[in-house]
Amino acid sequence: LATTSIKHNTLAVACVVRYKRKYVTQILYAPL
Amino acid sequence: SPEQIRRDQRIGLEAIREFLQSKTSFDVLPVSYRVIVFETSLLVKRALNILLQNSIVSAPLWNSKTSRFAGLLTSNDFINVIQYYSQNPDQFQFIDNLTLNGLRDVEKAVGTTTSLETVSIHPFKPLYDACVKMIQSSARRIPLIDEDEDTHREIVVSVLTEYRILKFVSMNCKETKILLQPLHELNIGTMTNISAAKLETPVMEVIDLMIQKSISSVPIVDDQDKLINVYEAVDVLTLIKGGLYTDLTLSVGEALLKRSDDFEGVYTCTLNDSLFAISETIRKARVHRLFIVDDEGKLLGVLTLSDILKYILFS
Amino acid sequence: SNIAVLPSSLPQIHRAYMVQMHPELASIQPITTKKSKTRWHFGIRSRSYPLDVMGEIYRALRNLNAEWQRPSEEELWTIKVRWKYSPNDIGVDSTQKKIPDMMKLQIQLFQLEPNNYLVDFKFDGWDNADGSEVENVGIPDDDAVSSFSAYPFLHLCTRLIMELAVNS
Repeated sequence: LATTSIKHNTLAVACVVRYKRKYVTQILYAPL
Repeated sequence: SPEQIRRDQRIGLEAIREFLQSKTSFDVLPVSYRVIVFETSLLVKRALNILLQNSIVSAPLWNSKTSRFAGLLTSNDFINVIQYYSQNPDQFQFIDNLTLNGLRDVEKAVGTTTSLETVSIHPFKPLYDACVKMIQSSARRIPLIDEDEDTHREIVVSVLTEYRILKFVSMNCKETKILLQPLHELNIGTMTNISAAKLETPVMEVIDLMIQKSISSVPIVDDQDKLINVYEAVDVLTLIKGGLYTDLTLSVGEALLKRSDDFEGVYTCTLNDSLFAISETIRKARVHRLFIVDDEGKLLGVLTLSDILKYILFS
Repeated sequence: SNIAVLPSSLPQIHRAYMVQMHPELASIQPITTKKSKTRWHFGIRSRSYPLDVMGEIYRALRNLNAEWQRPSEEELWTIKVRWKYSPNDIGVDSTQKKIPDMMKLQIQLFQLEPNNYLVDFKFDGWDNADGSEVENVGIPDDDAVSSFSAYPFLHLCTRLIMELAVNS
């Protein structure tokens, strides 16, 4: 899991997922 | 000879259709890429800042309560919010606290008829099918949705845009080289009833025009009808950045001053240009539409990526 | 080809034209695109005392009704978590396939340097609440094995990070 520092009450988390033969960095922004 | 060119055009179109049938949407995706997703409980103004920060204009939404994909956030949503504010200027607090969940209510309140259900397609369906779905829903982008093998929950694999598909074709389909018929023979694009504005036109009038005619750009012309600029739907993001709605009183010329400096400019072409030349331009630059002008630069019409895709698939 | 960029549409030229007509417009600034690049870190960092960090995590997991295995002696700094993930699925799976709803995570504390620790979160598969094995449809070939939705994992991590942020 990758995270960024919380800014404006918003948290961003990410992880790199393999989808079939390609790599997707899924980034989710969520409010605190 | 013109006859040979017409024959080549048909051969080229057939070959591109076969190409689109033979590839899947998954093939268009780079080996490594990112997908930025917003939880639907995020504030609209936060989501706007994150889009601008990442230089993107759209993002898929995720409803963590139902653990399902909840459609796409696009510039249409921000246009709805602007329209809602201009109809209810006393509702600033409501708008300031608006979350992405609330956008559907705003859409209903302003009465826009965007398709409530976002179309999507499985990544391994033929690319041709994704194009057909986009054209049918007049969406300019289509989410690729698969399901998790264990939990059967949806996965937002990516979002394909018309631009990415046409760029993929221009880079991988050598038959674009024989699409040499001039535009004036193809009956393609919009050449009549073009809604244009002047630099002094209030930006709200231009936004209303986009809503009424369901268009995503309004050309700006001078008194001699020469094209001088274009106001695009994505420009509204810079208009309300930071949740400020004070700039809605600007003229469209003033509003265009807020565009970021790395805007690549408006692309023009003439009726003598071919789809090969347009395809080459798409391959090299981020073109979202071309404005058709005459030799003096007077506005004649507009050619959108949807027009090009429709022509390739159905002409 | 006559395809070209319309010079008057380039921001710098448009600005020069507008400001020449109305000098006061120089105050309207373009959106700056040179953003501070988002800085990403693995997991979350902490400078607290390691046992305090572990205590915070266990407390947050308890507040969030997650379960964990009793840590073994040699793995004191790893927490094996099970977390019931059952959002109120509006459209329960049409074919009524049994949807496993116990997500497994591993939370591990690493020391980066003296007084600088990192809490790492790792997805560790799904269980069925009744403990029955998640039926794996056949032997997943290389392609099939990775249609994995990261969102439930990312969502639960945001819940845990928020709980830790709020508590701290």
